[in-house]
Amino acid sequence: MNLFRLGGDLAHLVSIFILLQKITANKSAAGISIKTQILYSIVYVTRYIDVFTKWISLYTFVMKLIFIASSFYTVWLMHNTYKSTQNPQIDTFKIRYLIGGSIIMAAIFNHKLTFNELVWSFSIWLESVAILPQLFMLQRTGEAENITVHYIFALGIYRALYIPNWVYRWIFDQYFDYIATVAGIIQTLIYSDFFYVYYQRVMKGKKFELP
Amino acid sequence: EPETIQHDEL
Repeated sequence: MNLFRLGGDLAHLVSIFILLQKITANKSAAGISIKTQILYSIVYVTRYIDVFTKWISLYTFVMKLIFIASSFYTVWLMHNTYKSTQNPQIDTFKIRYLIGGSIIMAAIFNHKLTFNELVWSFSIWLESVAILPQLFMLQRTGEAENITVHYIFALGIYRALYIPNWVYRWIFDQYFDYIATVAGIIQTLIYSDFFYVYYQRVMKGKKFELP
Repeated sequence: EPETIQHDEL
């Protein structure tokens, strides 16, 4: 464990907290893409498929359960309690292409041809693009509540901090996972335009509006 | 190559 990784994981927890807080306090899921949330549920179930069978540490065990449970809870809230506040007419990204593409990527790039390794690799590739329906939705509306924007920002920080973590582990631990690293860089690049607009607008106290 | 790969990150 190093500070980059810990910071990344904490940013991830913060993003989940912000999202659930926004939905329950506003009693509304407006502006949040349920498609992105469904993709994250798929990501966590496939990534942590061995959560009960392979012990790494109490830290990873608890975090994995939090990520699986909170993503399902979010989807459940959006689909049931706050269904009427969703925007299905602007949440139109075709996620079957993201899922299909991730299956193909996992078939080509994996560490071993075993079920667990294939679903692990699938989850890594899917996570790298899972935010796209949310960013697409943001682009269609052209603006968003700052709380929604903070959620996406915290999620982006989580993945961005994993990059210096991999550099650190590569130098000091002789650890390098090319699949996680390449997919993580792709994911951070997807966020880069968003980060730029976030910095230009939100950091200067303005509303998040796409130029 | 190890029998099972250890994915210790989240």
